[in-house]
Amino acid sequence: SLTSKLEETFRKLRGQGKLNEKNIQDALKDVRMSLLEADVNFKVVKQFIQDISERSIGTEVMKSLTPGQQFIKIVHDEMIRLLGSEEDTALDLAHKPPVVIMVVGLQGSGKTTTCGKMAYMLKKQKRRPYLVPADVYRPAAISQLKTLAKQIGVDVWDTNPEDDPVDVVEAALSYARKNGYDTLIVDTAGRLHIDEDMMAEITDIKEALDPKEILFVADAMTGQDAVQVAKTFNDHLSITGVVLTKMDGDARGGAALSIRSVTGKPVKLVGMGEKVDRLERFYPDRIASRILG
Amino acid sequence: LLGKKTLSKDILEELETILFSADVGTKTTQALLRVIEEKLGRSELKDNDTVREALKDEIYKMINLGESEYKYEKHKPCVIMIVGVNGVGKTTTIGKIAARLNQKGKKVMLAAGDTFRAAADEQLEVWSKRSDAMLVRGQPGQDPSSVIFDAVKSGVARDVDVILADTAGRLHTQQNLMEELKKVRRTMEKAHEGTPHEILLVLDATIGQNAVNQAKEFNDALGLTGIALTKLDGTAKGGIIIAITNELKIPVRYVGVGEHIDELKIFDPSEFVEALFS
Ligand SMILES: Nc1nc2c(ncn2[C@@H]2O[C@H](COP(=O)(O)OP(=O)(O)OP(=O)(O)O)[C@@H](O)[C@H]2O)c(=O)[nH]1
Ligand SMILES: Nc1nc2c(ncn2[C@@H]2O[C@H](COP(=O)(O)OP(=O)(O)OP(=O)(O)O)[C@@H](O)[C@H]2O)c(=O)[nH]1
Ligand SMILES: [Mg+2]
Ligand SMILES: [Mg+2]
Repeated sequence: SLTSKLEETFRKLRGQGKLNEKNIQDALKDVRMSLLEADVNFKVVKQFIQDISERSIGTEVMKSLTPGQQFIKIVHDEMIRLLGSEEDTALDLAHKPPVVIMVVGLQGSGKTTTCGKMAYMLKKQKRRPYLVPADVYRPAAISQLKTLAKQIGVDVWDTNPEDDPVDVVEAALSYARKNGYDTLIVDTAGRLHIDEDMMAEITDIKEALDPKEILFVADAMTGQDAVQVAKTFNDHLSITGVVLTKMDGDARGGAALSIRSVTGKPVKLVGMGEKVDRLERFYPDRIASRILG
Repeated sequence: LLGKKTLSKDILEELETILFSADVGTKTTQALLRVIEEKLGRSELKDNDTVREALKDEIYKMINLGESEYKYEKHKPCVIMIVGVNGVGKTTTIGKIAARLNQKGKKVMLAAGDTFRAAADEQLEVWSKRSDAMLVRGQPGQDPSSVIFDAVKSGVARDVDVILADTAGRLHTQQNLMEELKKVRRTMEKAHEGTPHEILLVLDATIGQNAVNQAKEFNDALGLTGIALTKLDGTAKGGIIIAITNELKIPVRYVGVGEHIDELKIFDPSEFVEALFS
């Protein structure tokens, strides 16, 4: 583990009193390797190491903790600070109903499943959510969301594969408004950030909906590419939050730091399984420990 | 007296940027650069082009296992089991392979082995229609082994050339689901001796180092014979397959380059290496 590696590195620091640029070089190298192995983006790692270096130089090597433990604490605290405080992870639902939540992201990241999970969660919170299938491309995508809606007992718009997604969301929004639903959850097709037509479509869908939440759904096992993808989606849409899915696996989840770093937007929810009740709030300290290994 | 010969700091940084950004991973990157430092002469290590070409050669050697597409004619019916974690593109890749085989005049059958996820069988049904393949499906929640057993039996009886068995996505960390997959494999053997002939792991090019864990775990559980790398039409380079092919000796068969039925290519190692450096 990184802690044991740092303990070893810092054994040589005994009696040196303060952390300085020279004596923390090896420690920084350990952290750098660990973060790269955790899939944190290469450039994000570079910046992080620089921040840690600045923060830790001159720090007293405390007598209560061994230097290795103290250094890890600095690294850990810095990572938690970067991953965001816990207050801004709540969904922003305090608006005139129906509040619109739009879900976007790459193919296969877990958007449709996450829409089902959010509907389930909001229903448990005594809200009246309405699901909208706006993916008219993927085979049986509409059916997938309808099946989930039926499983959890939430109403869903009857989209047809020939429909235009912008027409669908406009009609569904108007219907939801007239029929007293307080939250609209819109599932969109997986798309590449480099697909100009699809990025234009998602921008049009956003304009039609004026969503209060635009959630970028990302797979926790995403590698270096997380930065490019998140940045592009954010540049086009100004996302309001991130959902990290498949966190029930053993992916270290460095993509979380990369995405937060490049977009400045908070991770709001975490997918912890395939079933509809497997959605949790994001806890920065938990993922910080995981990324650091 | 001269000390150990090493790459110049500038070249090292440039190569690390390329390799790390491509998800090659720290261990594999370090191993590759170490080989280059041993292979090349002192002056060669200062020349960017020479180093780059040597690196491309080393990577090529690691990923070229000499066998791309599986020779489906070897068995009749040839039975392929498709596995992998959630959302990587298993079902879509099956549709593409089925279409490719259909174009070559083969009679293809699809087995809807994902009896768990919402609308999984409906999704495969669309692909069976698009690729003109037969489909065997079960009831929602039915034991996937029994659906696949029926499919193999049916495929044999109907003189099918290739059977492609879809399975539900699952994380390699889910013990019970990995056991389920082992049972599916055993059941195929019971239905028809010697099957499955190929166990294809589907990996998503956007995945980072966790892909290595996935490959190891699925390989330990089942014995993989091939890999399909999807979503290479994005910006991810899929560098994780270098470590996987080099350590596990499992060949990459196909690459997915889009969501459409014809967006499947046979893996070309030299093309892959060029793309890494572009
Ligand atoms: N283990 C696990 N699986 C998940 C999680 N979230 C989604 N999945 C699975 O991931 C796969 C893909 O989920 P989808 O909801 O279809 O993904 P999507 O983003 O809608 O896919 P496209 O519409 O094709 O872009 C499915 O097998 C889901 O069951 C999660 O938190 N944990
Ligand atoms: N851009 C791109 N998208 C792909 C590719 N292959 C598959 N997809 C998309 O990825 C998403 C997931 O594909 P599926 O075939 O449902 O994946 P799966 O592994 O069967 O998913 P589960 O059964 O839920 O585990 C779909 O939106 C596909 O269209 C590819 O090569 N490129
Ligand atoms: Mg979907
Ligand atoms: Mg599938």
